[in-house]
Amino acid sequence: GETDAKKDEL
Amino acid sequence: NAIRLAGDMSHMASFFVLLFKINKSKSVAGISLKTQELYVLVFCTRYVDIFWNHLSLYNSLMKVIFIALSVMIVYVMRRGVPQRSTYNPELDSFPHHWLVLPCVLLGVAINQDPTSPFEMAWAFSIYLEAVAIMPQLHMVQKHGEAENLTSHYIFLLGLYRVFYLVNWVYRYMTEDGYWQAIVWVSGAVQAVLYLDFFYNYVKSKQKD
Repeated sequence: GETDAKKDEL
Repeated sequence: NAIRLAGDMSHMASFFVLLFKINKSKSVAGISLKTQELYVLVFCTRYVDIFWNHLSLYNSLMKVIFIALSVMIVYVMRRGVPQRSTYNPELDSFPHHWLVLPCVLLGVAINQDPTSPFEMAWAFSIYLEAVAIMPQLHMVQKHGEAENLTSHYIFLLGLYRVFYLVNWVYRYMTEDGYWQAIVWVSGAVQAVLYLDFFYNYVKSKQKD
């Protein structure tokens, strides 16, 4: 989802 | 994207440079245990989603590697013989509690989902990472000058941050609706902390 886009970064 | 990969690689390289340094010189003099322990806290609070978020093998594998390497560094600094006897607690005197406490409060107050403990922990880890290098920078200042490998280590950490900043600009331009205020502001603060170090690092390399 949109709010989780950041979680693909370390 | 390649910029982010470059960031992850310099980040990972920084761990290996530090591990190499403390294994080869058998000394942790000039290395801040506080900074290293803060990084363990940063990774353990950020990567709890390793148990339910499986975005890619790369993502999960890197999380495990970052936690393992940061724990390994703290382990050698605390338990390693002879490393543990070379630690200078009197120089590692930055009041780190004053970093953790505001980050806890900020993490609870400003996050992406106030109903989710995970989002609080995640935001906390972002805030703490931004300032976790401060005990190490403080130690370098007290020491006068950092050893070569120690300064390479700090440089790689700063470089990782710069790559991530460029990566965010790139993602903002290429991905529709990509917008991460918490991460960007914290990342910018983190980068600013390295400016003085970068300046001295480049200057001393020119002298060499």
